[in-house]
Amino acid sequence: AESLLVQPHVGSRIGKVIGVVSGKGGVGKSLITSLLAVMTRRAGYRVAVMDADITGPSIPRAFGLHERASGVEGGIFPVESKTGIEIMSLNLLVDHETDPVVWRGPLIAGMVKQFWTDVIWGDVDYMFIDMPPGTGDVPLTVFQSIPVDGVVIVASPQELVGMIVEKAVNMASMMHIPVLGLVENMSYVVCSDCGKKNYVFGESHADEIASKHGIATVAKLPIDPGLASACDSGTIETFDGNWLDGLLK
Amino acid sequence: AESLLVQPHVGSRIGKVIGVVSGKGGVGKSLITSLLAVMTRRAGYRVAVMDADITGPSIPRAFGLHERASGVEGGIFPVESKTGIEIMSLNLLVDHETDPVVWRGPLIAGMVKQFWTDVIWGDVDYMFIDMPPGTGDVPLTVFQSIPVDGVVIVASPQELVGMIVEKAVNMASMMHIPVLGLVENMSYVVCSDCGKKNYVFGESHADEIASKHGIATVAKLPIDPGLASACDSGTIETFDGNWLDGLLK
Ligand SMILES: Nc1ncnc2c1ncn2[C@@H]1O[C@H](COP(=O)(O)OP(=O)(O)O)[C@@H](O)[C@H]1O
Ligand SMILES: Nc1ncnc2c1ncn2[C@@H]1O[C@H](COP(=O)(O)OP(=O)(O)O)[C@@H](O)[C@H]1O
Ligand SMILES: [Zn+2]
Repeated sequence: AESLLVQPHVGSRIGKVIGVVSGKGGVGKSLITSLLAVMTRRAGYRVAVMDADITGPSIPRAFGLHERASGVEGGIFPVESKTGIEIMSLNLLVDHETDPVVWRGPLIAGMVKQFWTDVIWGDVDYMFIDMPPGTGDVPLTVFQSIPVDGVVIVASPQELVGMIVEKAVNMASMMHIPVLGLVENMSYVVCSDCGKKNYVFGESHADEIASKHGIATVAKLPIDPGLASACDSGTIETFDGNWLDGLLK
Repeated sequence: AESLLVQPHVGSRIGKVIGVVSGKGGVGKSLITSLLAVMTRRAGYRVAVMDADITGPSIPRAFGLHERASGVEGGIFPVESKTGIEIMSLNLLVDHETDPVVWRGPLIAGMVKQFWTDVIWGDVDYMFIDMPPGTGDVPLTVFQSIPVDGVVIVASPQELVGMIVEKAVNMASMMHIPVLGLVENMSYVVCSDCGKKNYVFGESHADEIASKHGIATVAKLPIDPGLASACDSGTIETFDGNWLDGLLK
């Protein structure tokens, strides 16, 4: 079959593209996308984030960006974060929250495609894509139009017992994209008094599920009040936490 | 405008009907519905649960019910749980998980209406309805066809900073249904070593948000590994926890 991959804007020179996927919304996919971008930027690389989660565009908020993106005749400029990460999101293009009900699949996929073809990204070593949630038509269409080099799967502990990892692995293999790792978000809580790791949804099954699907790397994030407040106050770039080290080796 | 309320099956004599609503899926609405049913049953009342969450019918699983509901010419019988709670759910009528994508709004609302008109509930003091998630057309249509005496709003701490409580309160008042209380689920975690309450998403804003919207009663549930495993193993009826006391006074 003919490739549906489209060329990026002529003003973009993009290295590795990493998609962050999840089975459904609310499991922390945007947070993990932001953390991956922040840690990669700290390592000195040129980093970009494409917020392709059109019905839930929460990336600008985590980075404390309230401005509107600017553009010229031939393209749109991403907005640069406090530490120099280039970001594009629907929330940087419109003033008000759009009604998620309005966004049908093809409309979402079309918007995301434009983030690839119409945004002047400049030189980027690593681009992280906060994918539309799920493993259905919408993320699939994005993978068909944008060349992605690897995916990271994000799941909650309750989700891991379902089919999400299998579906995400199947979607990635269908598109010939390697799975870089599995992130079990909200896996445990560290007691702020005694430091004990409380596995709040029961013991973690992430390692066995990852190995069952041939995923070599597993990262586990705690529910961390500091993370929640960093996202709310737009200060994700100041946040420290090495839970994701090893995912992008 | 003419009332769209429909009569229940002639074999049903139902007392109070309480709807459990949430802004979106995954915040614990089904869990709270199950807990309310269990605690009301323990107080000696005749209790029923209508699992109206058609795309996510998780009530039978929490109660450990794997049988198929039976029926006669004139109606369907609910399935009785281990402690005598009468339950109806799509998962008790079909063998396999249905594809949520298939369920358009009118189809969901129609199915729920049938749970009211075609199920022979018998004598019920309290019926709890695990509502379709959200505050849009689907739950609204359910409230237009089934006479509900009160609603309980379930939200996660991250959701509370958004518009969910306002939207739920507006929906309830539009339908002239009193709001019995607000449940902040996953509000904190009790350390299993030292007993400290860790507020994992930051300090709770539930009390101020409830009072801002004229909601008198607030309940807060911790993330509890015992709750998660009770749901998974079908033993919710053996679970103890008094966090919801006071919601249904
Ligand atoms: N590990 C965590 N600790 C604290 N808060 C979290 C964590 N993961 C997610 N959250 C919070 O949960 C909410 C949902 O996360 P988000 O990344 O937007 O999910 P998704 O992109 O999957 O919809 C956000 O408010 C975020 O701040
Ligand atoms: N307070 C809690 N402690 C532990 N697990 C919980 C808690 N609340 C919800 N869960 C788990 O989270 C998942 C989603 O809960 P559920 O009640 O099905 O949400 P909803 O009905 O809103 O979609 C379930 O697996 C449930 O067992
Ligand atoms: Zn402790």
